Amino acid sequence: PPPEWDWRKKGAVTKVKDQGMCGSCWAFSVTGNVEGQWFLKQGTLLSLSEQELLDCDKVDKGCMGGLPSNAYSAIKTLGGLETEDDYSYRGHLQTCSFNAEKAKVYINDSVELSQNEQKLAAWLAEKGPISVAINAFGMQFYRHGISHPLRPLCSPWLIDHAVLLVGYGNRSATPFWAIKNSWGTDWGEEGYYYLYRGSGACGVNIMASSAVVN
Amino acid sequence: APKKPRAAGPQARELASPELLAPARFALEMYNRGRAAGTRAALRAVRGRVRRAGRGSLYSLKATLVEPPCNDPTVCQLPISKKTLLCSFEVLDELGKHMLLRRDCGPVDTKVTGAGTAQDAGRAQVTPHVGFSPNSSLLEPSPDDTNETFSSFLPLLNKDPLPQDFSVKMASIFKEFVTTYNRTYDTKEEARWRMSVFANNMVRAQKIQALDTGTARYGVTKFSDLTEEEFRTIYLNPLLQEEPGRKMRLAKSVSSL
Repeated sequence: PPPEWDWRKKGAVTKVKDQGMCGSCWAFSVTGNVEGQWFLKQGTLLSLSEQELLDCDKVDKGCMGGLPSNAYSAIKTLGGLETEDDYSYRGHLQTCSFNAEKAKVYINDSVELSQNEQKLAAWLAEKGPISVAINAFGMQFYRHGISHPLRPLCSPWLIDHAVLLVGYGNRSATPFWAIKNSWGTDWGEEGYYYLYRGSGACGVNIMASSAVVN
Repeated sequence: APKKPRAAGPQARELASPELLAPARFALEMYNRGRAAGTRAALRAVRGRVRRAGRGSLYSLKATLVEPPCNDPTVCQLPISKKTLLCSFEVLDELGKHMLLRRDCGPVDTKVTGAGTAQDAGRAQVTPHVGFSPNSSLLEPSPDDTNETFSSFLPLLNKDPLPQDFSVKMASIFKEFVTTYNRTYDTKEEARWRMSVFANNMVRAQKIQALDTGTARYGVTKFSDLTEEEFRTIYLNPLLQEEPGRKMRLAKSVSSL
């Protein structure tokens, strides 16, 4: 992979959103990925609806949590995603009001990505932002900088938060992943979290996936 | 926040007492490390939950510990009237190796009623003392129990006395937090409780800071007045610990395209 990459600088990433008091990170992670895939294939950056997934993905549990793999499947089954403007985020479960005629993007498939961080970086640079899930240890108090908790404290099998990898690089020789979070811009570095890259920190490499747009 | 339904599998579930004894004993052992015989705390009651995933189990325990009477006032850590402690422990059991991830103990002011013994895993009806909990810590595992040890610096963190003006400083930081994040609390009691949570969290953040090997800075955030349990319940996603839902095909790596 190239030594550094940042999809924010290439216009593939929408502004940081805020999931509010709702465990809907899975929906934000997936819409962020689809926004990037759609941008790369169709050339338009659209902010997409998480609320549609909360309300209409019946396999997942809305604010109680969900899985990206199920969300991709729901998007395919429903027939696409509406935009944020058409189906706005409320942060709590509502009756599904998806309107297929308002769907602006579709996906054809979804794929699971390698657990090798070098391969993930290569995939990201060529294919776009990646949906991942991590152990959120320490994130409650994270302010800035590259987070690298000791492995026993941030076990890769205690994964509890879905986010979006949008880039990678090095800061003073420390390799990092640039991670778009969904806790608003008043958290972290303008809403972004920076995590050490190369040691599988906090399980960042365990659940990487992406939608496929043909 | 609504309580999440507890199911079998990796989600948390209440445990019967025999399953709790091994992690509880380990937590007690860690708590008593370095203490001479006769000065060790004893386990009076324990209850808890477990979350299982992959090769490990994470036990969240609430334990009542009893400190032996302290006869030398120059070395007593607690006033005589506060010999009972209510502790929260998180014990990780990975492939049979235990590790203490979190310890949070505070003295109990009132008498314990209805508490059973460790054998019957009775549930203690206790009123925890509201205030700062300087013992709140991420504890080092025994070098025997893990390949990575934090023992070189954590004991210092755990034993460093808090500065005398800790409460005053903390109140000032909390006031700033309330203003910055526009917090309102319904009652004075809630405000006091939130401030104690905030103070505990500042100690936790400091310890997370000490254990971070990167360049990250931890401190006050908009989540600083939430307990760990509240934060997990409201903002995190326990379903991710379960088996992945739908199986997806593996992507070709870009080098082989």
